[in-house]
Amino acid sequence: ARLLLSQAFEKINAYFQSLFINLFGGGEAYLKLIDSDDPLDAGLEIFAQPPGKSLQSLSLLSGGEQTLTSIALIFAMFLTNPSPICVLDEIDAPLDDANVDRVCDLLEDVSSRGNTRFLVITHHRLTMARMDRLYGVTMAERGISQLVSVDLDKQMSFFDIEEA
Amino acid sequence: ARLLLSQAFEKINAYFQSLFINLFGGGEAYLKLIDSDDPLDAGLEIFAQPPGKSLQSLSLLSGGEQTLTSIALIFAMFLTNPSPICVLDEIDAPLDDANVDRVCDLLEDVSSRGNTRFLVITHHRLTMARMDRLYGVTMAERGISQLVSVDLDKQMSFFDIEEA
Amino acid sequence: VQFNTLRLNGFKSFSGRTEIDIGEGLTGIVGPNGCGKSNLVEALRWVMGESSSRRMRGGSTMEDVIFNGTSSRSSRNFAEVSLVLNNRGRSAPAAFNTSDEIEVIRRIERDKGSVYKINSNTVRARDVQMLFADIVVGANSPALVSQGRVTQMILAKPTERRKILEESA
Amino acid sequence: VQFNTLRLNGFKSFSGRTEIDIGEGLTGIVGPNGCGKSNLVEALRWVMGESSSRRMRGGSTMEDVIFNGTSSRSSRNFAEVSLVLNNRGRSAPAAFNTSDEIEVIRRIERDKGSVYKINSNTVRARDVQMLFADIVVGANSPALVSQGRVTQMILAKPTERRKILEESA
Ligand SMILES: Nc1ncnc2c1ncn2[C@@H]1O[C@H](COP(=O)(O)OP(=O)(O)OP(=O)(O)O)[C@@H](O)[C@H]1O
Ligand SMILES: Nc1ncnc2c1ncn2[C@@H]1O[C@H](COP(=O)(O)OP(=O)(O)OP(=O)(O)O)[C@@H](O)[C@H]1O
Ligand SMILES: [Mg+2]
Ligand SMILES: [Mg+2]
Repeated sequence: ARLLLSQAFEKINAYFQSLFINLFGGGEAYLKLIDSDDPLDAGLEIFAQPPGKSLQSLSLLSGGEQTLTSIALIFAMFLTNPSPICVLDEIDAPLDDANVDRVCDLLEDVSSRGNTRFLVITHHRLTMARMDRLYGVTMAERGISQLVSVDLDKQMSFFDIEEA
Repeated sequence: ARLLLSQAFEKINAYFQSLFINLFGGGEAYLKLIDSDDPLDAGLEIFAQPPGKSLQSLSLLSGGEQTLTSIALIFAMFLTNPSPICVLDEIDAPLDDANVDRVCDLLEDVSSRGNTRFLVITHHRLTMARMDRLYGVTMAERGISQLVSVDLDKQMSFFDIEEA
Repeated sequence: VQFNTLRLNGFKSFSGRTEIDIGEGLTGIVGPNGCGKSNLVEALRWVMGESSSRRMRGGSTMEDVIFNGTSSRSSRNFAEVSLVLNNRGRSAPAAFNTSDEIEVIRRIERDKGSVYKINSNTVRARDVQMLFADIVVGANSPALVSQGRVTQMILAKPTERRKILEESA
Repeated sequence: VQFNTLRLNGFKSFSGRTEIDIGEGLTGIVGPNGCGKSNLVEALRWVMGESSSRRMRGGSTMEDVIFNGTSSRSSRNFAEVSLVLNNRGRSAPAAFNTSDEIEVIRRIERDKGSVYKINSNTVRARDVQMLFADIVVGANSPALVSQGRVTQMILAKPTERRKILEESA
């Protein structure tokens, strides 16, 4: 288990560094095991430095920067050990339009590399437009959820679903 | 202090009920002081029931419903004891377009009733469009924030600011 | 193994039968606030063996996942979720690797607790959890990012973060 | 009393002098992620007497609010924020009610701590906090909703909620 963890750590760290640079368009980020020589007992420290900024504690990063850093780490773990399904529930909420686009680029890239299927819940029109297919959930009858399939060609029907 | 709190409680509760109905287009919500007869020692319980749904614990409400319920409570406290300034930092992030519109209606209504000035931070295009004036913050030089005033007539410049 | 179809019946706000096909690539789920999108994600985590009712946003009992009625419909007595996995690639753990499809069902009835089935055989919760752990995803996998929890990993304490890392190693 | 102008100098990512006029009604603040919008809100809370560096998203020292440099600019030695209030309506507390404008300044220098001034007179932190408490707003007022904290009130424990209610009574 110890060996497994340190091998995974190396891979995750490598992915994390490149994904961070990809999402922020530069800067630097890395992981470190601290407090113990035994990986199974150690703590994981995260360093993130957006481009042009000085290295600071994670709590000083903005809401959007923390979200992007987290997405880089989630995908780093995911690429190291791909699972058959990945679910993302409104991860785009704190992001500006430019970063929503970058995250969608990453999603498309990761999805084309392997067999993983993604379920992406969103309210953001830019994210909706990048999906391969859409399902709408409505409550035509109050309190009762129903699933409808949305025909992508009828772009308008997204917004009808949202407004319902 | 005890009298002050119970008088404020009555007012806040009355506002909370009507604001909740206003934001959800129906349903019911109210506050209750529990665990002690002395208001200064009691706990505050919150009940919220969106229209057509059964009364459940707050944790079962969705992300957007919890945000709307919180906004109703924040404004109830605010209307009971108006302060000269109110700052809202991305409260619209979890909301769908229809609810963003409802919250903006409420903002316009509360702002027109009194002398309070509002600072509203947002990434949402529907919220930007409802502001009386806009400031953009950019980092033309990486890591250095600068404030620019945005001319509302040049709609496009919002999005330029966001993309910068 | 691939995730093919998720079926809900009486689970949270899905009072009737509902089915969603999970295709290749990116499947988007949209809809107004409070319509039931996050409930769908919880149905997926539940059938994979989630044991904590808190993580299902419920109170102290897992029965909170059973449809509990609206102003015009009465509550139900059970909730059931089934997940159909495509195993044509024969990559499932040995015990289940002979069939093309693997169907996992979880059902809860009021006052009777949860029952799990894999391809119509009644199994224990642990068997279901082992099946998913072997195909590198579990109810608490970092690949299932619940609403508002995306920054959970970077805001956690260092030892907590290492534990999440171990889950995905 | 009305909030008229906020001026920053060397505060967080605002390395130079910056001024924002807070007009009547609704003033929107927009910009890309990480550009400094929430830092503006923190400048407002700081000048009103915020005493906890944690609530300023900093580490253990309030000096974290001083501009600490980028790859092309060196860090500063002080941060200063001033807030100009319009008191033509004469609704300020008695001690400050004679003038048309009230300017509150807070300045912090490395290794020297914070200094507060009201209309050029040096005052204690408590005086500034009292001034704002009397006009029904304080650094921790429920009317100042920080990013990600909008649902803080409903997710808190009942006694914690009552305390927040008292703050606004
Ligand atoms: N056991 C249950 N029976 C009936 N309804 C339930 C049950 N559990 C939860 N709900 C309802 O489900 C709704 C929440 O659904 P959910 O959290 O999936 O919404 P959502 O689509 O994710 O919304 P948002 O966009 O705001 O995140 C709540 O209004 C709640 O009343
Ligand atoms: N003392 C400081 N000196 C220099 N920069 C600082 C200082 N403190 C914080 N920052 C920088 O400020 C940035 C965060 O700004 P802020 O949180 O205001 O962004 P924001 O505009 O609110 O973004 P978002 O839309 O993502 O919420 C961080 O990148 C951080 O590096
Ligand atoms: Mg949700
Ligand atoms: Mg912010």
